[in-house]
Amino acid sequence: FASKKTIDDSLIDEIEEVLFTADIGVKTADRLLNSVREAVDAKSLSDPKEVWKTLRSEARAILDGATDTRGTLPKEGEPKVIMVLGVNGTGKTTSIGKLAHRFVNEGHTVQLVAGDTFRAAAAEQLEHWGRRVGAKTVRGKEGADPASVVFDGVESAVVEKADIVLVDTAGRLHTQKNLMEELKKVRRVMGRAIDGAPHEVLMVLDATTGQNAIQQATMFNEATDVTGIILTKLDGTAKGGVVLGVCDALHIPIRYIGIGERVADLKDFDGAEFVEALFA
Amino acid sequence: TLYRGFKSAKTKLTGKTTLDETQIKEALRDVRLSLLEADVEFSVVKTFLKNVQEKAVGELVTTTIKHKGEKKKVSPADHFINICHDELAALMGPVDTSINFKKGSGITTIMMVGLQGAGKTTTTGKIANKLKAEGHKPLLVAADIYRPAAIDQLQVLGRQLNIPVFTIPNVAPPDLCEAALREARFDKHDVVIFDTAGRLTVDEALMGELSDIKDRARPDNIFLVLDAMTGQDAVTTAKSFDQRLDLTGCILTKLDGDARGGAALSVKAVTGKPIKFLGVGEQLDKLEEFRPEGLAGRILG
Ligand SMILES: Nc1nc2c(ncn2[C@@H]2O[C@H](COP(=O)(O)OP(=O)(O)OP(=O)(O)O)[C@@H](O)[C@H]2O)c(=O)[nH]1
Ligand SMILES: Nc1nc2c(ncn2[C@@H]2O[C@H](COP(=O)(O)OP(=O)(O)OP(=O)(O)O)[C@@H](O)[C@H]2O)c(=O)[nH]1
Ligand SMILES: [Mg+2]
Ligand SMILES: [Mg+2]
Repeated sequence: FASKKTIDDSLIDEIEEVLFTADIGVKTADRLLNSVREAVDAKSLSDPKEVWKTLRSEARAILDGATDTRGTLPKEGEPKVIMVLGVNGTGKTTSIGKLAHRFVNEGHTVQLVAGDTFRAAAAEQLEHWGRRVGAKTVRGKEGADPASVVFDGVESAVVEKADIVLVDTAGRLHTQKNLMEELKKVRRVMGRAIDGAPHEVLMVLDATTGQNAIQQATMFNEATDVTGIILTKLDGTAKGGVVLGVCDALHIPIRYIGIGERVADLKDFDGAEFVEALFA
Repeated sequence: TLYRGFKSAKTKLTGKTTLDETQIKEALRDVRLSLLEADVEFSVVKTFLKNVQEKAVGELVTTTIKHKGEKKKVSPADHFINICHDELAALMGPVDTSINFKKGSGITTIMMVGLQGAGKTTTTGKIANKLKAEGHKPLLVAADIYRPAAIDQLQVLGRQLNIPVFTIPNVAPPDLCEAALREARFDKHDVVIFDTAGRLTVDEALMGELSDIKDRARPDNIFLVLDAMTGQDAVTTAKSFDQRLDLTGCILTKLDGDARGGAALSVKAVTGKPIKFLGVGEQLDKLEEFRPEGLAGRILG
């Protein structure tokens, strides 16, 4: 490219190292570098500070391009139903506990549905959170059919006058066809219990995940129309840069971030803060 | 996808009767993209490419090449592919899937460590399952006293396997692990597996707790359990656990998915410790011994 004179190779190397070690990935790193080259050509930038500034604003633009108009509103007097899904161990059950805590503090009546009927002590784990935050937990027996537990759980929320229902699902790999079919069935069944449910489908993504996150988001979105992402474990050393690729490809907004294991460790996603930390 | 790096490198080289340095460099650019997409850590990729380049430039100027000790007429493209595969497998080896057992009648101890959600508790069950089938009498220790229902989870697994789980309410993990050894001696268990809580490497207190458990229980094996979908952070994490504890090996989980698994290469490269086992499913029989060739092919793509 013609601007070899204005950004030198060592700056490109430096930029690549920052991008790749933050899990930004080949495709997105290329896109960011190309926009930097265009900006350099257009304004003949030669000051590295300006180059980094351009990178940050381009990364910001990718995040802002994730439209926030997903999700629907419940009918008057009906509970809002939020489905939580994602691959194994990302922090779904814990994030539900944190969300429930926030909603209870905002004055809502929250009901938790233990839709993970497979994993050892999954319902016990959710019940613990329910007790902890002041939300009722509906569960079935271990090994019960998840769709019927979820149907009963969502339906009973109307009777219990809960205005927010959080549905936990078992972790699963997006490559497991039968489990992805099960997830679709669980989603359908919610709509039968309450017309229009789920109003939100939140996919939980672990910030330590590499490029596989893009395939995860693609497949879960295809199966269930994901309305938002919760990015967990940002209190660790991983930067979570892969979400740039996810937003760029699917335009799904990052809703919340998990920054710890305690009940209050959930924050609204802040694009500016995130990009700052990414390039720190 | 834009970059099918390794396949693209193969396609570009096919049909060539010799390869010059420029062509090798170009092929290596494709390999680089493939490895980065596979989550191999940035500096590990650099080292790998340098090694392959030296070998390739040295060996690819003739069309009769010694591969694996026998003279063969191999196309330069195939030979380049072989060098990449061999170099990757070499970086992940030598293979050592052994568990360190105490000589004689001592109690063999295994400590499971790693980040939150990596699969430690499930893998504890899998190892116990394997050892029981091999004639051992394992005891599981619920040393995660923090995570809601962690003890319940291990107890459920213990019931499924008909293997006892040791737990005492309100006892700190280092004391608990020491008490477990007394229980093991009393009840004639020959293997004890400590399932610890997930933790961040930047959590000084919890990393210190692991050092305390190690001091008190003197484990014969310390396995880092790492999720196969881990990205660049694999190096930071592995380095930190290894520097703190001197790991004896690593177990990569959730390989039944489609993560390329580059974290495996990163972990081996930065700690030098062997990859022992692979978790390939949620059920307790889904544990395999590590073999470099399979993972090498998956990482290269
Ligand atoms: N440090 C940190 N740990 C977290 C965070 N969110 C969850 N965790 C931990 O991650 C581990 C897994 O959390 P779970 O809530 O059980 O994850 P899950 O997705 O429900 O797991 P499965 O149901 O088995 O698929 C637990 O040890 C949590 O305490 C976070 O934001 N930061
Ligand atoms: N598909 C698949 N899932 C796995 C594998 N190993 C573990 N899991 C799942 O990953 C999730 C987390 O496993 P755990 O054993 O609870 O992980 P952990 O490291 O003990 O988690 P913490 O104690 O919270 O740090 C569960 O849903 C397991 O079933 C594997 O090899 N393949
Ligand atoms: Mg869960
Ligand atoms: Mg555990």
